[in-house]
Parts: sequence; structure tokens; C-alpha cells
Amino acid sequence: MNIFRLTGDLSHLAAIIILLLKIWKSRSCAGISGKSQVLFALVFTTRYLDLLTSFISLYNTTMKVIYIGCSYATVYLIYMKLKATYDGNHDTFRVEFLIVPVGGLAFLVNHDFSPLEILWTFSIYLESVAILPQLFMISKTGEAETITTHYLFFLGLYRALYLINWIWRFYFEGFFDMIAIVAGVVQTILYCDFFYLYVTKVLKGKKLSLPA
Amino acid sequence: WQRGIHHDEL
Repeated sequence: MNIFRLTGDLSHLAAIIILLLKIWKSRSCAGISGKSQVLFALVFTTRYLDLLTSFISLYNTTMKVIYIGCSYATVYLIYMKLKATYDGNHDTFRVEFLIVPVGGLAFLVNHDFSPLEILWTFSIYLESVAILPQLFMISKTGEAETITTHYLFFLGLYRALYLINWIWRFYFEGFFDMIAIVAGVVQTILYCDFFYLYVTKVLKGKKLSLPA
Repeated sequence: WQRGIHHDEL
């Protein structure tokens, strides 16, 4: 465990909690892509099946349980409790265009052809693109609430910090996981455009809105 | 590549 990995995990946790609290406090999930949230719930579920097979540390187990719990709570709020506020008309990204290729790739490129490992690989690939429905929704409506942009910022920051963590681990532990690294680079790149808007607009006190 | 199978990250 190094400082980049820890701050990455905490940044991820911050993102998840910010989103959950935003929805809970405002009693509204307007502007939030339910599809992205379902994909993230699927990511955590398929990745953390090892909760049942191996114990790594109390920290590891606790974080996994929190991530899974929060992601399902978010999905529950969007599709059940606060369904009336869900902006389904703007959440039109076709997720099958992500799930099918990602599933195929997980079968073809993995560390080990075993069910648990294929599901882990699937979750890594899926996570790298799971935010696309949310970004698509923002590009469609042309704007995002400031709190939503904070959520996206911490979510992107988490993966960027993980990239530094992997460089660190490569140098100091000789550890590297090519699948995680390539997917992590792709995931981080997807946030670059958003990071630019976040720094140039949101941090200067303006609302994130795109030119029509 | 084998090392990746022990997944200790989140």
C-alpha cells in the first residue's frame, strides 16, 4: 500500500459518497445516468466475488463491502425510490454496445481462463467505459450540476492516482498487471476532456455547460 | 503476467 493507492481509494470512496448524498439530500437524481450506475454496480459485483473466496485484509474487505453497498443503494434510489425524478429521456446510451464487446474481450484477453478471473477481467474492462452513458447524457443536455461534476472529478482522479500507484509498484515491487494498466489508461483518457472543463469552468465558480 | 492473478487492489 502506497500513498497514491490509498488516496486513489479514498478519492473513489469520496466520489461514490458525494453522488449518493447528492441524490439522497436533494431527493432527486436528475442529471444522473442510471445506466452508468447500473454498470458500476455490475463492475463491483463481478470484481469483488473474491470476497467469498479469499481474504486480503480488513481494509480491503471493508472497502469492497462499502463500494458494493453504496452502488446498489444508488441504483435503488434512481430506479425505485426516486424513479419519478430520473431523467430517462436523456439517458439513451446503448449499454449493449459496451457490455457485448467488453464481455467478448474478457473471454479473449485475460490472465487465466477461469470463471472468477474472466469476471474480474470483465469488471476491469467494463469499469474503464462505464462512465460513458453519464458523459453522453451531459453532452446531450449540454450541462451538469456542479455537485455532479465534483463526483466525476473524484471518479477520474481515483483512476489517475492508480496510474501513479502502478508506476510506483513497478519500480519498487516489480509488480505490474497489464490488463489493469491498459484499462486504467483508457479510463483516465476518457476523463481528460472533462478534467479540462472542470478546471477551466467549475473551479472558477462557473456552472459546467457546453456550447450549443 | 501470472502475478496479476493475485488481485490485492480495489
